[in-house]
Amino acid sequence: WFRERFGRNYEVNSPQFDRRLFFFQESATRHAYLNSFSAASQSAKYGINQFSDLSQREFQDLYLRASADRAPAFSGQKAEG
Amino acid sequence: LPAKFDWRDHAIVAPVQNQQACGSCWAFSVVGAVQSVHAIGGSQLVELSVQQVLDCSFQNKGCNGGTPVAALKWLTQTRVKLVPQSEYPYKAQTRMCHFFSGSHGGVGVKNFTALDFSGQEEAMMGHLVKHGPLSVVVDALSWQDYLGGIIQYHCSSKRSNHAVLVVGYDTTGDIPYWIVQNSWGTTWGDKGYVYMKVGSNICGIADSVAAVFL
Repeated sequence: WFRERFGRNYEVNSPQFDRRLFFFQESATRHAYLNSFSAASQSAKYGINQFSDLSQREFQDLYLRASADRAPAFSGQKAEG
Repeated sequence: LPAKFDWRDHAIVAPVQNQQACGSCWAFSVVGAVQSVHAIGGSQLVELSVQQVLDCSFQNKGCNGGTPVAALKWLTQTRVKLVPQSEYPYKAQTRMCHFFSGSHGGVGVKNFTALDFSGQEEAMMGHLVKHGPLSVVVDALSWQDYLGGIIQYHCSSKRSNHAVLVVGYDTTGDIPYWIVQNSWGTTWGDKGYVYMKVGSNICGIADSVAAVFL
């Protein structure tokens, strides 16, 4: 389902498949942990999405590439900025 | 302040985009803010070129990352005008900067503010209502697995790594939340959006908040 849903074309039982399956299984374990914090209906839910076959390192390297500049605290002054 | 406010209701927020395998969130965040503020000023909502910012904002590193503030400094200092996305389409790769003549149409940024609203998220709401969608940088490591709902845990205010666009808030329910547009396509999160609890600087959402002025 995952491969079809997100257009992955790696072959079953290839080294690439095995690697991705490992990360997918790691994701599933992570989802159980993340979802254990709150059962409230409005709370965030975590589960399978297009990033589930990436390792956390791959995800960070690809998508988390921004950094923040230190900003002065808001003081309510009209002339701020 | 209104109990809830969403710039999408005012038809000034462009559709969710997909940065693909390129670390260009900082450019999407800045361009999202600029095109919305341009529309708030009475112009038609036009999608502006993320690729132009990616290629030309020399203090940043293209697909290898950057900061919204550096992109905004570049825009204000050079007076470069952002051209429509249709004229300079997104390629998800850093390429050679394409220059346009001064007479070429586009949207320029006159000024911007970058402020820390941690502990003052109500003031940040006022800032959003007054100035338009805000470019922020958050810790999004746990967003790898996000499907929807309001994020209250699993992120830090001390390791910002992803730039997004805050377009609204809602304080009418049990958990007040920010409405945030991401740039990972509409299949991620709630049709491309993520909701984050208001009031505890969740994921560092209030630490580095940029508003643009055209």
